[in-house]
Amino acid sequence: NNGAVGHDEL
Amino acid sequence: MNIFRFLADLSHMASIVILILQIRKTKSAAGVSYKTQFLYALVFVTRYIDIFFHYVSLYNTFMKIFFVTSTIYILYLMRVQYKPSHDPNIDTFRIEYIIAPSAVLALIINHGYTLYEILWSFSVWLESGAILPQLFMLQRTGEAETLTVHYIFALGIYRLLYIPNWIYRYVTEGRVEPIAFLASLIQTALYSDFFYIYYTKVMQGKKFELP
Repeated sequence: NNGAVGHDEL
Repeated sequence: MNIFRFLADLSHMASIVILILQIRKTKSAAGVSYKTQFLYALVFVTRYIDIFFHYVSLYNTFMKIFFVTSTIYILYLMRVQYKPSHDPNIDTFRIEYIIAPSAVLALIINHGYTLYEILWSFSVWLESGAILPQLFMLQRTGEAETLTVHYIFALGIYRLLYIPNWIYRYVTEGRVEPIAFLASLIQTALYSDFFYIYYTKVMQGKKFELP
């Protein structure tokens, strides 16, 4: 899922 | 990891530590909105549910555990330990007005129709409005303890710093996160009045008092 960059953040 | 995100996370962490120290030091949670703290607990629990199946880094895991446990600890302090000091009569913002729109937005704007993605999106929208009961309470009381003010300031700085983080990541990695980016803008906008008063009063050593 390329859109979900936020998943590697807090 | 870039400097903006790292400083943002540190500032976020600092805000929570400040709040815990204040409550413990004064043995009172006066001036702190329980509703805002409850909403943050909901934000962390719905967002960090991935701790069980999505490993990012030791840093990431540690911070997630910190945010969930420290916020639940604040709820405990307010609800159990120093319960008499918290006055529900001035903490009157209706949290349905934040939860319902966040749920609707999560159902419309998300990265995919799975429980995990919808909960993640919900947590991001919810976070952008979670400070409202606290700001509302501040407006009602008209003034606040210095530490409460620093708490809100550190929290505002945290989300503000995530904006350059997203720009930086777009430039260096070509990756965008429109949901979090937009939610950060909304959240920072909510703080703008507060930042202004913080700057004009607290920075000059005056008491935080609303005009």
